[in-house]
Formats: sequence, structure tokens, C-alpha cells
Amino acid sequence: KRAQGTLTSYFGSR
Amino acid sequence: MLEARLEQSSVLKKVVDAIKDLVQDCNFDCNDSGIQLQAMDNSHVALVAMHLKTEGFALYRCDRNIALGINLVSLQKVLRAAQNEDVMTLKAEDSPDALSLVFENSENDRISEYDLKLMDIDQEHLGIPETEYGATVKMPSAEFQRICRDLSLLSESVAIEATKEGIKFSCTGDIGKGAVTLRQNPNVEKPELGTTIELQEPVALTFSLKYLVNFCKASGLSNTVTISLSNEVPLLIEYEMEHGYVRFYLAPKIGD
Repeated sequence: KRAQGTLTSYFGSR
Repeated sequence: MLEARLEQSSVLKKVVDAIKDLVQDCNFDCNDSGIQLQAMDNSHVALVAMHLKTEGFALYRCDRNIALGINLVSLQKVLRAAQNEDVMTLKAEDSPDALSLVFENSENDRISEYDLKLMDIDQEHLGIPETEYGATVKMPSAEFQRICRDLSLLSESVAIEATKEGIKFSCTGDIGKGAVTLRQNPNVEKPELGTTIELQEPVALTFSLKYLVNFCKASGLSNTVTISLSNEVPLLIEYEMEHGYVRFYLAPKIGD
């Protein structure tokens, strides 16, 4: 079963 | 101060309808390019980015950057008092405690004035990198909504595969499985009814249908939706308006 990723691992804080 | 007038209240009403189930409290950032918003859902899986450009306003004045901290459920309660065709004027001071909203009907014989209390929201903004997507699909928004709804009745997640054959949405659940494949089919006379697929490389990703169904609440903003996909990066779904956009980003499912 696949796990849900999060956006923070792709988009950095500005 | 901010003073912004929309010829049709329906524009803001639709935007709020489209995002209110994803985010609850968010800053509407007002500056000389218009009104922008960027907010993630609580689980940090999805992000909405909205821009209403100044060109879309009948009148727009914003001397300084102003962040309007808004609870969207509260805003929707106030917007309910606006008829779709009403002219809407938003006003706020430089460091506002409240947003003033005025709705005027086209006959010019009714003026409704509301104040919405604002809140301090400490919101982190994410830097979204410019991405060359492996596949970009433009299709009727109603059709995308139908596919997401139909598949969400079968399964919690959908596999999206873009190849030179087309784009395939497939899912497997307890009661069975389903798949919808769309082939490139541009419509010369009515481009908004056609499907176009730009493919740089094959893409295969899996996403939560719960979020996609949620994004489709923006379908009223545009007849078409653009879906941009690259392997191992978040999906981008864009509803383009005449003078602005609502974009949704969704992190893919990872692992086996």
C-alpha cells in the first residue's frame, strides 16, 4: 500500500 | 488602504466555494498585482494558490501590501448575502481589523454593507519551483470532475498514466476496478470541449481521490482544466479565469 507524501518535502519554505 | 471592485460578485463567491473545504483560515494578500492567496491544507498534502489580477477588477487601489486574515466559512456567510450579479466592493484600512464588503445590485437601488472581522494568521509561504512537466493535459473541467467522482466511489486512490496513447485514470477497490482513458481530441470549433495532451515523457503517478474530488469544486470557475504531471513531483491542477487563476498542488502517493 502506498503512503501519502507531503508537499513540504517538495516545496521549500520561502 | 485597499479598495477593489468586482463587476460580478460571483467571481469571489466561486473562488471561496472552490477552496473552503481545503483550507479554513488564510491570508488574502493584497498588493499592486491584485489579490493572492497561498494555503496548504492541515495535513500538508495539498496546496491552493489563487490570484485575482488587478485587470479583473473594475476599480483597484492598494497602496501598501495588506494581508487580510480571513476565516473562509465566515467569509462565505457574508458572501451569501451577495447576488451573483451584484457589484462587489472590498475595502480595508492599512492595518485592518475588519474587511468591509459592499454589494450593489445592477439597478442601483439596493446597497448591502457588511463588515467581516479579520484575524492574525501566521502563514508559511512555500516556494513552488518552476517545473517542466512531463505531461500536460487540457480537458473539459466537467469531464475531469465526472471521472474523479466516478472513480472515488470505487477506490480511495487513482493511478494516472500519461503515455503517447493518451491519459489513463484507473483504480482498484473492494467492489472491483475501473479505468477511463482519454485520447487527444482537439475540438476546432469549441476548443473548451476538446482534450489536448502534451507529452515530453511517460508519467505514472498515484493520487488520493478525496483531494481530487475536492479540487473539482473549482469547476465552476472555468470550462477547462489543465492537469500537469511529472514523475515523483506534486500534481498541478489549474483552473484559469479571465483575469486570474486557482491552482491546486497535490503530493503523490509514494512507495509500493
